[in-house]
Amino acid sequence: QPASMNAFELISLNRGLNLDNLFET
Amino acid sequence: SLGLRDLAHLADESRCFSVNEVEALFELYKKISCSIIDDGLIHKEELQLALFKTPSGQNLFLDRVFDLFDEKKNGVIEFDEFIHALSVFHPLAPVEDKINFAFRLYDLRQTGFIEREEVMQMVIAILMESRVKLSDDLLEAILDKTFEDADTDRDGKICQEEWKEFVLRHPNLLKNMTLPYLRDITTAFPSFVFNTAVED
Repeated sequence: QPASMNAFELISLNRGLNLDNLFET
Repeated sequence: SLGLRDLAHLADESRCFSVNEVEALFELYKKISCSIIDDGLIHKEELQLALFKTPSGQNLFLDRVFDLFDEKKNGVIEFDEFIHALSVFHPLAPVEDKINFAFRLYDLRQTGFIEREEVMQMVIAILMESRVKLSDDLLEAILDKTFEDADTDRDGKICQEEWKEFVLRHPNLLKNMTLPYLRDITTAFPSFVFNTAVED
């Protein structure tokens, strides 16, 4: 629930911050 | 290809990776660095392709991530830079390094502070990406609540010390600073054995 999260919890969900994707090339 | 001395130096410097793990990461590096421009260096479009599966488009964090990897600021990510940055994401890397890296990532304008305006911009980006709509009032409330918690000296911006204390109170904020893949990278890229310089 976005409304109950703090701003940085929301931000850390951004795909650009998900470096896991590097390993799926 | 890399010599044993380079490999050993990189492994040593990283404090997290063995020589074989550096070799396995070299397999990954080669793949990414030859995906668009076949010159053995990672260009921004190649990082974008690896992260988003598309070489074009806009993401607020791509420039910051690229910039943090590109230590020499020459517009490409070299292999040693790739290892340095990824070592921060190792499950065993010091929490302090993860905290500092995240701070630099979120300090979009690189002023040495995470400002309210930057946080607002980053939250809007994630809302647009996930197609979630929040009213302006709710967005302001989330920012107020976050700054009440993080900005302990109430100057409207988060300094490094405040960030550290804030993150230690909310350790889940560092979740994206750890890549479990890195614990078992030789299994993910077993082809390194064909080029290995050493048996760990």
